[in-house]
Amino acid sequence: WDTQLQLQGFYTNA
Amino acid sequence: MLELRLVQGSLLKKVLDAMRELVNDANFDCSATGFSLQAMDSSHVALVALLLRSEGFEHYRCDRNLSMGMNLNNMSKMLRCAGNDDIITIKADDGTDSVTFMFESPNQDKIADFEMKLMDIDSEHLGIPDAEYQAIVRMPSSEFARICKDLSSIGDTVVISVTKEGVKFSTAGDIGTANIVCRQNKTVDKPEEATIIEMQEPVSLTFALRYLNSFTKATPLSDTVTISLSSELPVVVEYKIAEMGYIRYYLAPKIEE
Repeated sequence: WDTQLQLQGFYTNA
Repeated sequence: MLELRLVQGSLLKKVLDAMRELVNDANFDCSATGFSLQAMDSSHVALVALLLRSEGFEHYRCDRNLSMGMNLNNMSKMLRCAGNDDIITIKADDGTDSVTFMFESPNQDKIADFEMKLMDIDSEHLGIPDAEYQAIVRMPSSEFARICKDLSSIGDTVVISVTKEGVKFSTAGDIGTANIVCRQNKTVDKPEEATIIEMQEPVSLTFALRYLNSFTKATPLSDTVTISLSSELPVVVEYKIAEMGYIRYYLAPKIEE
């Protein structure tokens, strides 16, 4: 199964 | 005081159509730079970033930075009342809880104003640094839309692989598999029909087709789309908006467990 990653894993809150 | 006059009003309608499948509510930020927005979908997997530069408006007045929370479906309902050739002006006064959309017919014989209530939206803003991408593909936006639509009838995810040979879109589902390869093709009559691949190194990533299909709602905004891929980053799908700016979508990949 593929797991969907989230954007917060790549970018931090501005 | 805010007053933004956009002669090509239909552009704003297209921008809304390009976002409202992905995002329900969003803050539009207005500054001297332009009219912009950044919003994530509810699952925090995809993000849309819009910029309409101030120079692209016929008249642009923004006395101080302003953030206006809007429900995109409600905004779309109002903008749909504008004719396709209408000039649209967005107006807001400081400290009010509403925004006014004014529609003028091209020969000025019909003028309408629609006032919409603003909302308080708690939105997270992500810092997205400039990055080097391993591969950048530019292709006709209609071709990309066609590929995403076709593949989503076979499977739920797409593997996008860029090699020296070209860019390959692959999917698999219960009924079978599909692969579409687009080769670099610069020898076309019109530059917007070209497929151009800039590759530093081969890259292969998996994405949910549902989101990519939502991104293709921006197809009417631009003849071409740019897809930037890097193994350590979300994909960026960018549609340039002529003379004004861009709409960019970021999508986090899927990984094999």
